[in-house]
Amino acid sequence: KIPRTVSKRLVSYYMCLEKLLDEGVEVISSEELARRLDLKASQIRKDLSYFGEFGRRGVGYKVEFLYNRIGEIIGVQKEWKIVLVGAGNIGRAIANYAAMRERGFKILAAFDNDPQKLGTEIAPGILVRDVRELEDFVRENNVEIGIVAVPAEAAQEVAERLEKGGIVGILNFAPVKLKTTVPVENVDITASLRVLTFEIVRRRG
Amino acid sequence: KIPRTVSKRLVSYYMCLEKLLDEGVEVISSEELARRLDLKASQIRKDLSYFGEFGRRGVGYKVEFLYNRIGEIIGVQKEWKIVLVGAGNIGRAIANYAAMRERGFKILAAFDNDPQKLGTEIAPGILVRDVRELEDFVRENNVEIGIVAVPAEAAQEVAERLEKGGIVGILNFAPVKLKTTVPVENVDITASLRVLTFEIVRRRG
Ligand SMILES: NC(=O)c1ccc[n+]([C@@H]2O[C@H](COP(=O)([O-])OP(=O)(O)OC[C@H]3O[C@@H](n4cnc5c(N)ncnc54)[C@H](O)[C@@H]3O)[C@@H](O)[C@H]2O)c1
Ligand SMILES: NC(=O)c1ccc[n+]([C@@H]2O[C@H](COP(=O)([O-])OP(=O)(O)OC[C@H]3O[C@@H](n4cnc5c(N)ncnc54)[C@H](O)[C@@H]3O)[C@@H](O)[C@H]2O)c1
Repeated sequence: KIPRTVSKRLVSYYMCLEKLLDEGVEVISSEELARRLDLKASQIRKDLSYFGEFGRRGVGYKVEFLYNRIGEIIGVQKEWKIVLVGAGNIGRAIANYAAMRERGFKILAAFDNDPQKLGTEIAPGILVRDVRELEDFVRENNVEIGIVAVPAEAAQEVAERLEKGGIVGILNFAPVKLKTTVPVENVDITASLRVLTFEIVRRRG
Repeated sequence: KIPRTVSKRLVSYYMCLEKLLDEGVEVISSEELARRLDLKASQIRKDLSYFGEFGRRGVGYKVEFLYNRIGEIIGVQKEWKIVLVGAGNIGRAIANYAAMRERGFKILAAFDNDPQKLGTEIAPGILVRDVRELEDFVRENNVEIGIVAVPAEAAQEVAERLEKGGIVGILNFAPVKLKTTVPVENVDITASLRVLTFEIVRRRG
């Protein structure tokens, strides 16, 4: 089993290589990759060695080859089917975020319990449906991921409905620890702010 | 210079210890801490050794002592003064997120260039002001952090105004790489989704 910290780093390698491809860079050394990601080159070589041989020492890695190979490892398939629960501020921001669609994350529908929101589109092609239809919708459309963007007190119940429908992963914004059998990835901007403030304090020295 | 990956882990130790305090746990072993964070216990011991001695082998760490000590290291001061630029979906969600205030992140004001939003409150006590006043406001109120929640094409200019006003750190939501002299922490939910989908693929085995 690969530790979660390795998976997070692999994702950051993948996203860094994506930008390098955009910049037209064809080969990159582990030292240069390490500099861009603020890591040690030995850490990158060690992480990649989990998955086989990628580059020859002294020559560097071929960006496109490494990008495609890591893509296979981390499961960058053509498309992931997603539902959004909670059509409020977070829900609307995610539904309208162009990068989702570009990266193969397709939101099929949004769900809410506020009668005034039902039947409206929170983004082109994304209809807000009644949360009571969530379980059936997930099952009938083989939805894989649920994004939980409801208030804390409603989040656990929403997670259970998603699981009953057959969801295989949850991205959670609500400030509660969800009890589920499927993997949950939590987003918390206060953690990002803590990393930022630590960086500020460090630079003050 | 401590690598950024160590700072991210330290922040996650701090947040984990915060939850342990809430649960009334007084002592915790590095093995138990490792299990909760999906890390290796040796990694935790190595990270903490950067900063001195914390616990005796076999006895574990005192949760409150470690929490306060890490808090000092990562700069958990009483309060960080923050401004929010962009009073749209993301801006409103952040302004109304109770966890910000609870953790000492105080939003003093929001800024926008949409005349219909100026003069309104996007959350209790957070007024939307004209973005042309941003630089002066930052300087006069010794604001430390700017949160950039504007469209991609406006983000670089906003970052420059923040820097001119004297900001020391930026939390960026816009999907562009900002060129600044101050540290920038980027938030990208597609990265969180990548980590989640990798976890799903791994479990499928
Ligand atoms: N993790 C972070 O960094 C972060 C940042 C901001 C907000 N948040 C959290 O994200 C969540 C959403 O925030 P927001 O600003 O979008 O809130 P919001 O109030 O704007 O939106 C919440 C939506 O959920 C709907 N809802 C409530 N109960 C429901 C239920 N049982 N089933 C379906 N829909 C339901 C509401 O009608 C509303 O449309 C909150 O829990 C908030 O605390 C997290
Ligand atoms: N990083 C992520 O995971 C993520 C997720 C969703 C959205 N986004 C991004 O976050 C940003 C905000 O998203 P949103 O859904 O809140 O968009 P939004 O359109 O709802 O809000 C943007 C706000 O910025 C204001 N604005 C535009 N130009 C400005 C300027 N020059 N100065 C001041 N204000 C200005 C607009 O008037 C609007 O109120 C966008 O760049 C979007 O792509 C990022």
